[in-house]
Amino acid sequence: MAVWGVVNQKGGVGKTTTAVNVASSLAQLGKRVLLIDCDPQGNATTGFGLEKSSLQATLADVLEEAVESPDSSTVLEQSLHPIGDSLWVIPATLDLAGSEPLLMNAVGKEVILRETLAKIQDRFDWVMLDAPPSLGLLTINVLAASDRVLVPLQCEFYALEGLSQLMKTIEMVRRRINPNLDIAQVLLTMHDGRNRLTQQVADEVVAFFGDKVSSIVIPRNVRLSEAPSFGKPAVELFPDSRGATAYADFVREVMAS
Amino acid sequence: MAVWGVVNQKGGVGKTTTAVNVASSLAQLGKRVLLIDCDPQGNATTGFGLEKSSLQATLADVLEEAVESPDSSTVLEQSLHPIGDSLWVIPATLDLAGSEPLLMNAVGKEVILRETLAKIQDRFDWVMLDAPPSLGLLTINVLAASDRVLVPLQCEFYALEGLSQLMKTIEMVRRRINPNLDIAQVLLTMHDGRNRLTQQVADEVVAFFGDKVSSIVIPRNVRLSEAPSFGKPAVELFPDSRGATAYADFVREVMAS
Ligand SMILES: Nc1ncnc2c1ncn2[C@@H]1O[C@H](COP(=O)(O)OP(=O)(O)OP(=O)(O)O)[C@@H](O)[C@H]1O
Ligand SMILES: Nc1ncnc2c1ncn2[C@@H]1O[C@H](COP(=O)(O)OP(=O)(O)OP(=O)(O)O)[C@@H](O)[C@H]1O
Ligand SMILES: [Mg+2]
Ligand SMILES: [Mg+2]
Repeated sequence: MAVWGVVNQKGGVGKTTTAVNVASSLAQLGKRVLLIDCDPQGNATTGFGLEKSSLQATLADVLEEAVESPDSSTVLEQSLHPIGDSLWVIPATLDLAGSEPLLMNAVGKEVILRETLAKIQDRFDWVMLDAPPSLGLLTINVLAASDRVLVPLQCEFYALEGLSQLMKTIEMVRRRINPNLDIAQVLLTMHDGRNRLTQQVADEVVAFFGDKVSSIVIPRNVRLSEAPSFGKPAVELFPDSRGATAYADFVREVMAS
Repeated sequence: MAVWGVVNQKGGVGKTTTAVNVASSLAQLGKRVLLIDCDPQGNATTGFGLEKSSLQATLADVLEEAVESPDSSTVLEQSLHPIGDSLWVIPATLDLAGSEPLLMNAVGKEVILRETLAKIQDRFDWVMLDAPPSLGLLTINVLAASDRVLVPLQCEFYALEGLSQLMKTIEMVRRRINPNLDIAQVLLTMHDGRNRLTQQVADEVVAFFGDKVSSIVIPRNVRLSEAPSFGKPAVELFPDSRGATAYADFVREVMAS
């Protein structure tokens, strides 16, 4: 089971759009995929059309079960919402904002999510974790539970600024909590080739990360931002759009390596 | 002294761009303006060209002084970095991420920033607070310290989803901590008139907020995202650009009402 955390503390860079479309593309290729929405905003939950008011159990419930009765997995089972044949989602609602204080006081507060994933180890080929725009305890849990980090990066000046901090945080987690953790890919998102700034930032990112920067670039494409209002990933709803084909190409590149 | 919090927990909607350009426009009109960067990412600090490694004191230092020695304002004085004749910035670095745990244990943890602002009450006409993309304790401090909330809103589906939660949080702060708090304006940002989704979302926002939605709309304009790499607000660097003139028009509308 490969576990990928989609992480970048800069807001609005395409984390959720990437997690949702990559998970869906992997499922279309027949992989058994689990997406966990680790952001209290719950955008990935909405992106898959799940109705927040009628969820069986959410990640907040799962984390509570993990902290209070670590040997039980009743709530965890209830939280796995099927989306089609080969994809499941553990959804999030605003209740998840209340999990950080709960986790703060738990022993091993940084590895609760990792422990939870170990319980369902053999049921999935891939797990995608969509992180919130911060480097707080939820994101640390994501990094501790991940084998690889996928960093969506908008080619903008402010987005570049946060990269070195993200690297430091990943390094700390690797040193103290998760020695396997590594950056798998940096994925340039909302790329607009006509814009000089985009190219300048892209050049700097390649200089910083070398071959970790995917050769596939996700263009700015309105279909990607329209799809969530229909509750389906763009790779399903608009498979021929520039945005969807870029995500499908990216997943093929990932599978090949 | 008018205190405006620029708040929206959705990431990347233009909070920092709005705070920086509105503050700069107000200063150009001769107002004495203070901008406080309340986001550990420190983008507003960079947007004004302040070098993070050579700051006298940051918001994290100010909050620490406020918690540990409430009667002192030595650090607060050091934290006021002048930018031109009529604008000052209290900067932020990543250390601010460490302030939430510090605030958590303080008595009156939600009103520490408000108490700090009271010390400099008569020196400024306007204070702009740039909030991080979350509804945690830093953002609650911003809401508790503000007279008005300015909500930048990207015309996208995910951004719409977070609005009702933001309203609930504002309502709670108004009821329990800050009875004066009210939404001053909702400002539509990165608006692209050619895009059908933009128009649909804009219509929903107007239906939800009525006349609180500013008649000025900030267009998507590359000059706004280029300016931070020069360390100056776009209203200074590219005053004739579509983005800068929209912010200048918005400030004139605000001053008129
Ligand atoms: N390539 C793209 N082209 C056009 N729009 C995009 C693209 N990728 C994402 N978007 C839109 O941009 C906005 C931000 O993307 P998204 O919400 O996925 O970012 P995020 O990093 O998850 O944000 P947050 O930090 O709030 O979690 C969304 O409205 C989304 O629909
Ligand atoms: N009207 C606009 N046109 C084009 N680009 C814009 C516009 N407003 C903001 N941007 C760019 O979009 C990105 C997001 O804006 P900004 O950082 O101001 O949002 P934010 O809400 O402060 O983000 P965060 O949630 O991370 O604090 C930045 O790179 C910024 O330069
Ligand atoms: Mg997201
Ligand atoms: Mg910001």
